[in-house]
Amino acid sequence: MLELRLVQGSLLKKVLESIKDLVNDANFDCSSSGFSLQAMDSSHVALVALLLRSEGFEHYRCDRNMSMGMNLGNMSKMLRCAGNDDIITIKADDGSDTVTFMFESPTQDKISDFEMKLMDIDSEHLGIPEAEYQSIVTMPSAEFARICKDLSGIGDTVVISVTKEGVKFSTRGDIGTANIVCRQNTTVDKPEEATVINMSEPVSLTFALRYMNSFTKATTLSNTVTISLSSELPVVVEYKIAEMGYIRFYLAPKIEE
Amino acid sequence: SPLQNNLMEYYCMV
Repeated sequence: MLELRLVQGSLLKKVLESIKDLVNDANFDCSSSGFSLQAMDSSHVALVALLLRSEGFEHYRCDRNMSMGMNLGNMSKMLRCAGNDDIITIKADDGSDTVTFMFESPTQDKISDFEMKLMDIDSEHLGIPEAEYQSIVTMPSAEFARICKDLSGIGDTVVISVTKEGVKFSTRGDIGTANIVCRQNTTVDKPEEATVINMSEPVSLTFALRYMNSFTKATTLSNTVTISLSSELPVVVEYKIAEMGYIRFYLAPKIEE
Repeated sequence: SPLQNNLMEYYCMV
């Protein structure tokens, strides 16, 4: 028996909107510690890892570990029927081939339930070891989204270079080139407006802008984004989900022939 | 244009 009650149901709506175009089908794993997902895009270039810790739910019951295969497009269709202020409850019985989403309006005058068919999905779980990254940049998520969008009008790839001076986003295309440098800026009024660079070694990596733009759909989940880079590793783009966990996107770098 | 690498080059299936 599984029963998870999330008062801030909009968080789950936002999570689905941010991953449904990257991944078609995924297994949601439920254990006593939380509700999580790890899934790769069909080309195995990008991966999304989601964690919603059990403590973030108003009510969290998970009698035994469960893995529920869901089509994210269909799940998104159902969650779009929930109001932004609704409380969302996810329910499933042991061994059932369906999951139920229940939506309650804040005033309790409208209660809806949607039953969705589960599916068998081959597990493609990657072991991602903890790593020390050479450069970690934290910046306003809206700024990062703006940069990715702007650059994708000019080129297909972005070179992200971190030095002591700042983080540089560069692209080149048929019409020309672009370079955007964000300097460390910790003297802002609000901490979420700061750009903070923690660098042990300078790093420069090339990524497909199409994927970066897809990751920025999670911008509504967090005011800040953290970009972790090492020369030998995929980049990690992380959006913290208030008090509950995170959504992390991993993207393999492009390499010169 | 540089080659797109794959996540499997970095991480193993578990």
